[in-house]
Amino acid sequence: KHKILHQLLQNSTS
Amino acid sequence: SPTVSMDELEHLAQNISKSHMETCQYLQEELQQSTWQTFLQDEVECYQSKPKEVMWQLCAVKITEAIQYVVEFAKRIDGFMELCQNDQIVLLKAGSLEVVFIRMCRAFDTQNNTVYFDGKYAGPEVFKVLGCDDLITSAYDFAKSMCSLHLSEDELALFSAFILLSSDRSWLQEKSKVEKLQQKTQLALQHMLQKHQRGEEILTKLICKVSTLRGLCSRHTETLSAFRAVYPDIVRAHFPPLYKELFG
Repeated sequence: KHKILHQLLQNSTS
Repeated sequence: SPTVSMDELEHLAQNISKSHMETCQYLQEELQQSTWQTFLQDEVECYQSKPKEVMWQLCAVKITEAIQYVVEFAKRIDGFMELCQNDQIVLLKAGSLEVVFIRMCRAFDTQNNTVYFDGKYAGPEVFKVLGCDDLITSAYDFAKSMCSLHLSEDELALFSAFILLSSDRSWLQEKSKVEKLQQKTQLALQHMLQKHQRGEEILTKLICKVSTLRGLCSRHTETLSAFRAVYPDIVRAHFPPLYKELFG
């Protein structure tokens, strides 16, 4: 559940 | 309310304004330069003659793009990434579309009731085939009423953060932590409005927008479930995964 959102949150801010 | 120093409020306001500017998707100058570009009648007809599901998919893609910028905005707000991951997700699930609606006023032309969409300025008639005139009209009305407040980018940034950090969302695990963040954001917004010599009534008007935003988002959810009931395979196969995660 919420895999993409997790991923987006974990990606470091560019 | 928490005791916060002026320095801290200034610092938070600066952080939120910077985060907003870095993630706002379109710069104000770009948007203003394109206002003369409204869709021509044959282009409008082209959108109107698309199959309903194709237009829905296009809109889902555009909303998802806008939401990705809002996720970046959230991540850059001081304190947001210190919340537990459950709460980060709860806040984004409930608030990211609300921030997209707030941001819509930056890309809105009140003179001819159009909004920047797919490369040009579009009136509500462009979205006719979606079959949700009520929702579209309400979104345009909301953008118009936000525009009438003439908020600066800084004020818009703080209001967006205030909405994103709503501490009354269901399923928060560390409600009081979110509450403190939201209160600090509200104080920073208040401080900014005073500094810009805006009247007290602006804040009251902004707080009134909270329920309008929630209404818009629940209408979006209802409209989506009605669409999904008729076109389940289109949603499953062709809608962006992030959109389905947020609204499914």
